[in-house]
Amino acid sequence: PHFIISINDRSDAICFNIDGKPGAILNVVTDPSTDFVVNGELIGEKKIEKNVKMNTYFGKFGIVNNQMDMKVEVSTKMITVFHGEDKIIFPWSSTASLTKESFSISIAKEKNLTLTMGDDATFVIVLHRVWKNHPLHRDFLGFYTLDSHRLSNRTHGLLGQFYREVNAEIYNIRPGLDQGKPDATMIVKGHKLRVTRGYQKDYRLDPKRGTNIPCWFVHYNGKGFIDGIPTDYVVTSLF
Amino acid sequence: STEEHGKKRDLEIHAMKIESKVSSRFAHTVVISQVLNRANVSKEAFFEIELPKTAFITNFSMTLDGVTHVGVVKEKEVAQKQYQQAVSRGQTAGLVKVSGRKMEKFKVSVNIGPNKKVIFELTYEELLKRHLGAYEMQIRVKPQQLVNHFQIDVHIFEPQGIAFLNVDANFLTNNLTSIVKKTLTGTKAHVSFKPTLEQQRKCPDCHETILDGDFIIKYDVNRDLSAGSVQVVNGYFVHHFAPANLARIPKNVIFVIDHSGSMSGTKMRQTNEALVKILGDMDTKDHFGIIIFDDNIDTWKDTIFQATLENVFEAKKFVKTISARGGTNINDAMVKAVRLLDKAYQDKQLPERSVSMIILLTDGHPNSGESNPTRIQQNVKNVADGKYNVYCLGFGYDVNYNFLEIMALENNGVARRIYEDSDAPLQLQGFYDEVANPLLLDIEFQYPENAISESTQANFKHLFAGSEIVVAGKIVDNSLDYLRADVIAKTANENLTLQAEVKISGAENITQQQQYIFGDFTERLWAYLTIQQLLEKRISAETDEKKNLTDRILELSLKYSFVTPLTSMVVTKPEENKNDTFVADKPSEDEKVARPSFPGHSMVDSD
Repeated sequence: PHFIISINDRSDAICFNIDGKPGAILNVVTDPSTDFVVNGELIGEKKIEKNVKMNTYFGKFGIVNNQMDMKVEVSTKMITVFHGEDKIIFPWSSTASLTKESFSISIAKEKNLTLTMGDDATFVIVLHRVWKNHPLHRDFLGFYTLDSHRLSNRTHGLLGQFYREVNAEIYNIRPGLDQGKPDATMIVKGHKLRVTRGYQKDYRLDPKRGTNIPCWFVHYNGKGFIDGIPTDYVVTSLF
Repeated sequence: STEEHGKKRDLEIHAMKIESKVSSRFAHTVVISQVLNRANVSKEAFFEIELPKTAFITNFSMTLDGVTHVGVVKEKEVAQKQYQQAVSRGQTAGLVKVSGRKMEKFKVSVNIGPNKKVIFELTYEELLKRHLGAYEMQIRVKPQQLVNHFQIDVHIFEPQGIAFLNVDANFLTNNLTSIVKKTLTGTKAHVSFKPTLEQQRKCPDCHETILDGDFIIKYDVNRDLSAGSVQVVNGYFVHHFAPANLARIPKNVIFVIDHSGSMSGTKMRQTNEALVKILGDMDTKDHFGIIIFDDNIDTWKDTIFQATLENVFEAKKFVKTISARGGTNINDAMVKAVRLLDKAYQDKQLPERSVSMIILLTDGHPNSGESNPTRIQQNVKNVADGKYNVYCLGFGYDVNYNFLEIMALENNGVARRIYEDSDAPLQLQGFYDEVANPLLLDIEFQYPENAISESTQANFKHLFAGSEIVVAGKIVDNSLDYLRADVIAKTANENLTLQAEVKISGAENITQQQQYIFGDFTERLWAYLTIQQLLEKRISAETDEKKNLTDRILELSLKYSFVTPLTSMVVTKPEENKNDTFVADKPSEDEKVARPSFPGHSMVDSD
C-alpha cells in the first residue's frame, strides 16, 4: 500500500510505499491513551507474475475502540460491528448508519464508510471495486484520516505517528533518474533523505480515477521517515 | 375415466387445475374444476375447496351450458337481504365455513343436466406472512376421486432472490415424491405437480385417490442487513423489511398462567410440559417471572429473575407442580404482572434496552375478582400504559377469544388460539418461538412526505427474528424519479438507520418484464394489507372511529372485490326453472371454535 502524509502545515506531502507479504497485518494507528487501534491486513494480486514486484493492498481493517467496547472489521465483502458479545454484519450493498452515543459508522452503498468518534476523530474507508473477472486485481480498501486532533500525543502506528505535525525541510531540488521526476534532499526526524517528486492518488472524491496528489516520495519503505522499519508495525491479529 | 365399483361414475371430475402466481409474497391462486355428468339424468355437482383463512376470495364463477355465472362482491347487509329471500325458502346457510385451524371451506353445488359439464373457477389472494424464517403456502388437495387431468402449478417471483424452496405433501409416499417438479433459478421458482391417473391410485386397480391432504410450499428470500426490498409498480410501492445479521435484544417475560379448575387434566399437563420446554429455551440474557392464578394470584418467588441455568432449573421444578383448581381471576393476575415489571425497572434489574412482554395463557372466562371483560381490558391498558406487550393465548373451546384479542391488540400484542389437541404444547412453544428473539425496537419507516400517500402502518414497536415487516403505499408525485426509503430503528446497543433508493421507471420496467407477475399486484397487495390492518384496528376501536374504519374497509373491499368480514359474494346458481342465490361470507375469528366431531354426530365444518 501507499501512504500520503501532509507536511509543513498541509502545504506539501510526503509519500512512501510499504511492501509486505499478503496476510501480514500492520498497525496503522494506536493511541494507548484513548485505547483506540486501527490495524490493516494486506492482500496481494490474484496471481503473481514472474520477475514482477508484487503489489500489496489493504484488504481488511480492524478498528478497536475499547473505551466503548466496540470493534469494527471492514473487509471488501462486509462490515462487521462487534459490541461486547453482539455482532452486526452489514454488506457493502447497503446504505446504513449505526450510532452509539458519540460513536458512529455511516456506510455509503458500495462507496465508503465513515467512522466518527464524537469530535475526537473521523476516518473514512474507501472501497475500491475491481471488475470481478479481472485476471490480476482484486477489490481493496483505502484508509483516510479526516480528523485526529483529539487523539493523544502518544498516538503511533504507520499513520498515527504522523498525526502530530510533521516538519520537513526540502532543499537541493535537482534532476532525478527519471525525466520529469526531480530528486531533492529532505531533512525530517533528524534524518537526511533523498526523495523523488511524484504523484499519488487520493480516492476520497473520485473512487474510480482518484485525484493526483503531488508528493515527495521516500524510497525503501519510507526508511528514515517512519519510525523504525516496517516489520516493527507487524501485529499478530486484526484486533 | 374414473370408475366406481366397476361402473362409470355418473359425475366425473374431468380436470382440476390449481394455479398460483406469487409475486413479492403476494399470492394469486385460481382453482378450476371441470365436472362432467355422464348420467342420463340431472345430477348435483359439488365444488368444495379449502383456502387459507388469511386469504380473501376475489372471484368465483360457474360455467354451465356455455353460460358463465359470476359471483358479485357486495356489502354484507345488501347481500344478506338478497339472501334472506333464499333463506325464507328454506335454503341452507352460506358457502364458506371455518375448517380447522388454518383453513376455510368454500362449498357450492349445482344441478347439471345429462351429459353436460360445469366449470367452477375460484380465485383468492393472500399475502404470505413470514413465520419462523419462511413463507408458507398451503394448498389443500381433496378431489375425492381420480381426476383425468390434475395439476398444481405454482410460479414464484421474488426480486430479492429465493434462498430455499421446500415442497412437502403429506399424501405422497416416498416413491412418489419425484412427481413433484421443482425448479429454482435465482429470483424465480416453479413448482409443478401433475400426477397421472395411475399415480393418483391408492393401489393398483382400485379407484381411491391418494390425493387427500396438504401440499405445502415453504421458501425464503435472500436477505442481508439493509433497508430491504422496495418495489414500485403502476404507482404503488411495497417495502419488505426483515434484515439479517442483527444481534438479538434481551427480553423480559412474565408468564401469566391460568390454573383454574377448567384447566384440569390434559390442558394443565400440556401447559406444564410446554412451559418446561420454553423455560429451557430461554436465552441466558433474558429475564423472566411466573404468575399463576385461579381465584388467587401466586407469584413464583415474587420477583423477576435472569434466565441463568440455576434459575431456570428452579423454575422448571416449580412449573411441574402447578395443578388446576378454583376460579379465574385474570384482572388481578395481569395487573400483578405489570407491577412486577414496573418494580424490576425501578430497581434497575432489567437491561436498559430490552423488550418486556406478558404472555397470558387462559382457557376461560374471568369469573373471579373483576369479571367484567371491558373493565379488565381498561385496567390492563391503564397500568401497562404501552410499556409492555401483552400476548394472549386462548386455550380450548370455551375461551372468550374476543375479549383476549382486544386486550392483546390494545397493548401492542396479538392473541392466538391454542387448539385443544395433542399438539397443544407444540402450539404454545411455536408461539413463544415467534416472539423469543427481538431484533429491533421502535422501527420507523420514512418516505418522502409529499411523494406518497395512504401508506399502511409505518411504525412498529418490534421486529422479531423470523418475521417480516411490510409497508405499502401510493406514489402521488408523478415526477418522482427515485423513491427513497429510510428505516430508523434501535438495535440491542446502537441506533440504526438504513436507506434504500429505487429508481421508479427502472423498477417498473424490470417487473413488467417478468412473466410471472400479474401487473397490478402491488396495488392489490396494498389494498389487502390496508384492509387487514384496518380490520385489526377496528377490533379495539371506539364507536366513531369504528364507523370510519368500517366505511374505509368496505370501500376498499368493494373496489378490489375482496370477500372480507364486511362483504359477501353473492353467487347465483342457475337451476332449471329458477335462480337460487347464495352468499360467500368470510367467517370471523371470534366465532366459537367448533368442538371436534365424535362418531354419531355429523359435523361438516370442523376438523
